[in-house]
Amino acid sequence: MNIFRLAGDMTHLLSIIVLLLKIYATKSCSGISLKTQELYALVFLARYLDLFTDFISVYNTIMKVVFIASSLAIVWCMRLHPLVKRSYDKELDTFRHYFLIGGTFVLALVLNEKFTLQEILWAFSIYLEAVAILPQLVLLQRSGNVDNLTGQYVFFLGAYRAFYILNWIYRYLTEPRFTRWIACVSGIVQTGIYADFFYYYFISWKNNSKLKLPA
Amino acid sequence: FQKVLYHDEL
Repeated sequence: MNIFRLAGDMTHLLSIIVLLLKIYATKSCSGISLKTQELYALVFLARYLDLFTDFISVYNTIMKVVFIASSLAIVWCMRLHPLVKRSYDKELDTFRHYFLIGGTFVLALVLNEKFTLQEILWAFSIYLEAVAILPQLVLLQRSGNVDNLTGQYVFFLGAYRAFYILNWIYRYLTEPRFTRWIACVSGIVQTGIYADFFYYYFISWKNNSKLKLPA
Repeated sequence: FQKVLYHDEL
């Protein structure tokens, strides 16, 4: 464990806390894409299959449980909670995310570390996470004004993988046989997808203005 | 034997 990875995990956790806070405090999920939340739940379920078979550390196990539980809780909340589900922007959240699932699964069948179920699902979760934010970014562009908590949620979600890239550079330099091409390339693509969001987020922060993504 | 801690990251 290095400081970059810890910072990345904490930032990721923070993004989930901000999202839970937004939904709980405002009893509304307006501006949040249910499709992105479903993709994230799928990412965690596909990636943490080894939750019960491989014990890595208490920290690792606890974080996996927290990520799986929180992502499922958010999907449940947006689908079934009587008050919250009414504020879901169903007509704006129209990204065809099934193509993302199909495309990344096919890619995982072709590009993986080992042609075993666990490795294929692990690679699938890595590729899917890279594109999971797309429905959310499309929704933000369509919904025009972005409320602060939603903007912070997306910002922290993008920032966490940037910390992971520093972690991979650090591990590459300090560990002899460290190579994680799948995670690294996918992580760079993932962070790149946030680039324009980061740009507009920075502009809105600098001008102290409302965050607006161009349609 | 110690399984290769391959996916030791979240």
